[in-house]
Amino acid sequence: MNIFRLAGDMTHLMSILVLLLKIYATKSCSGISLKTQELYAVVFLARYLDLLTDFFSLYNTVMKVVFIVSSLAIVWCMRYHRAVRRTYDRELDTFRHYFLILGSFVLALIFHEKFTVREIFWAFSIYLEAVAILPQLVLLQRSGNVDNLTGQYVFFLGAYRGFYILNWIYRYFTEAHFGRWIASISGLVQTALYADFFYYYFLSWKNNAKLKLPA
Amino acid sequence: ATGPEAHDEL
Repeated sequence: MNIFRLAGDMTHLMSILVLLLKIYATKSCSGISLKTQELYAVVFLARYLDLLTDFFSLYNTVMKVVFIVSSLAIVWCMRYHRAVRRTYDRELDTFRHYFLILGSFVLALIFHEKFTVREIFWAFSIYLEAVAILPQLVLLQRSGNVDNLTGQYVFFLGAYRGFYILNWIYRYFTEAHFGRWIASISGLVQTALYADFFYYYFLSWKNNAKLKLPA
Repeated sequence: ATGPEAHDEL
């Protein structure tokens, strides 16, 4: 564990807490893409297949459980909670995310560390996470102004993988055989997808204006 | 697998 990875995990946890706060405090999920939340649930379920077989540390196991339970709880809330589901922007959240699942799985069948179920699902989860934010970014562009909590949620979600990139650079220089090319390249793509969001988020912060993504 | 190839990151 290094400071970059810990900062990344805490930022990731922060994004989830902000989203839970938004949904719980405002009893609304307007501006939130259910499809992105579903993709994240798939990412964590596919990535943490080793939850019950491999034990690295209490931290590692606890965080995996937190990510799986929170992503499933958010999907359940947006689909079935009486008050929340009414605020879901169904007609705006139309990104065909099944293609992202299919594409990521095909890519994982081609590029993986070992041709085993665990490794193919792990690579699949890495590729899927890189593109999982797309439905959410499309929804933000369509839904005019973005409320503060939603903007902060996406900001922390984008920033966490940026910290992981610093972690991979650090591990590359400090560990002999560190070659996590799948995660590193995918992480770069993932963070790059947030570039325009970060730009408009920074502008809104600088001008103290409401966050607005151009359509 | 807790060797080098194991995925110790979240």
